[in-house]
Amino acid sequence: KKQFAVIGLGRLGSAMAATLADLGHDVIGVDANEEHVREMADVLTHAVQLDATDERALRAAGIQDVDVAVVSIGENIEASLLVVMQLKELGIPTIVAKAVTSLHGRILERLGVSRVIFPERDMAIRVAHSLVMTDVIDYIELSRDFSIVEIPAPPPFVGRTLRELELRPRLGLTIIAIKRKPATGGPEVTTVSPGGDERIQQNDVLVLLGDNAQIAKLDELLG
Amino acid sequence: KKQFAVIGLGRLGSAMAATLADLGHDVIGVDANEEHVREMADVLTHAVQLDATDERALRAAGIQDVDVAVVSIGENIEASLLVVMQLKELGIPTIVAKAVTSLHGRILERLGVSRVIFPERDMAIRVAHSLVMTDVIDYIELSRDFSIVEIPAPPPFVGRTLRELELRPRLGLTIIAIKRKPATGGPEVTTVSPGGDERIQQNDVLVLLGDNAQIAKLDELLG
Ligand SMILES: Nc1ncnc2c1ncn2[C@@H]1O[C@H](COP(=O)(O)OP(=O)(O)OP(=O)(O)O)[C@@H](O)[C@H]1O
Ligand SMILES: Nc1ncnc2c1ncn2[C@@H]1O[C@H](COP(=O)(O)OP(=O)(O)OP(=O)(O)O)[C@@H](O)[C@H]1O
Repeated sequence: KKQFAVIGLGRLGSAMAATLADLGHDVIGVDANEEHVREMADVLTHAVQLDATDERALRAAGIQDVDVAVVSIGENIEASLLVVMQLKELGIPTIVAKAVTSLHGRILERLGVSRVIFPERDMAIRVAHSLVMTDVIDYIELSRDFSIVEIPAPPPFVGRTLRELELRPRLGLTIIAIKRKPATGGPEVTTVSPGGDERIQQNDVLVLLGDNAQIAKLDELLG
Repeated sequence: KKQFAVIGLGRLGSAMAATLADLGHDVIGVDANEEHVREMADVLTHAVQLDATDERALRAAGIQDVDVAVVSIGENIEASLLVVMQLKELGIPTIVAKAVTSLHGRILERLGVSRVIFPERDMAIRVAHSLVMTDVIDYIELSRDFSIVEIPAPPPFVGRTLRELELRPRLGLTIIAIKRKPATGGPEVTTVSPGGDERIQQNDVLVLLGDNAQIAKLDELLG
């Protein structure tokens, strides 16, 4: 079991601290704002009010013993950088930090942050792509050139088997899963790597993987 | 080509407006804060300073003609709800809005928002899951029970073909892609739906899809 510290219990920090605690790990949460500390006190192993740019305060809270520290301070770039440096000097093995601009992110990397998080930017890209395409429910960037999209089964696909549809040879798209709400009611069922005999039903949601050009082409076909 | 309006040019709103403009669409950006408007003026079709709770100001900016409106106002729940209601009454077909709490999100749905965005919460879940697992580079929730993880090729896999590894029958995991940096240098290459003869190389990143129990089991094996 890993020990975590989350510094900055704003919306991102508190959600991360809560998820980590939910997954069964010890989490020390710290924030300069007393109300934010109080809101998390019941959820975390410890929730401490302190100024995280103060090394002695961090030590007093036991931060030096954690495996992973998450720094979730957005508005105040100076505080974000000072805190990361303190954590580095405390010898914390893994530091993850939120950045609000690319420049902020590059500085964090320079300071030795293992992973820089851009929550607003990443969500913006994801939602914007799904909004510009026809009927795309979700869009996930897999790499610079490949994406995963979720679309409702297009009417021409309904009733056909995957073998008949030939999505890979004809459209260069791989169907990695089908989400289906059972006719009898009950929760949605996900079928992963459906076989060639799988027949598409009305209201199926298809999860497709392909390169961005192929996905754009699908969008044109559907549009 | 769709017409978009983005109301609230904070970090999420400005990133969404910029991505939509980048994808070739017309974007009207509005914000009460002059500096935020000015920062986006060169990037968008129009950037207007106004109070979006004011219906006449919205009409004057031409908001009623857009296909999709994005409301990205986080801190001020009241403003977020008032703006959404104005947009509904202007007859805008699709409204997407950011929410900062689940309650806020439920109210937005009640008002007819087609999609509620929780950027901090979703990113928190994604990053927290990848942090608790051994060596997981990224984690994407596909549905309540299925996830996609990216992991460096575990040493026992290196040099083996996918057919030999039998990931589906033995571990219930589907390898949907392999990311590889060519030995000769140059950008990373993604191979989608690799075939049975694909041989895993050192430093490959494997993109795996499976149900959460199977992924947790993989994590135990790797840990
Ligand atoms: N020096 C510091 N020591 C401890 N906590 C701090 C310090 N500076 C900022 N914080 C805390 O970090 C939290 C997040 O800060 P801030 O609001 O700047 O970031 P944000 O990225 O806008 O937050 P959110 O995650 O809500 O989007 C706040 O609760 C704030 O009190
Ligand atoms: N009534 C309003 N009319 C126009 N713009 C508004 C109104 N209320 C808030 N805004 C703008 O919305 C933007 C985002 O607001 P706010 O900072 O509350 O949200 P946030 O969710 O914290 O932002 P971020 O996307 O940076 O995380 C700000 O630029 C603000 O000026």
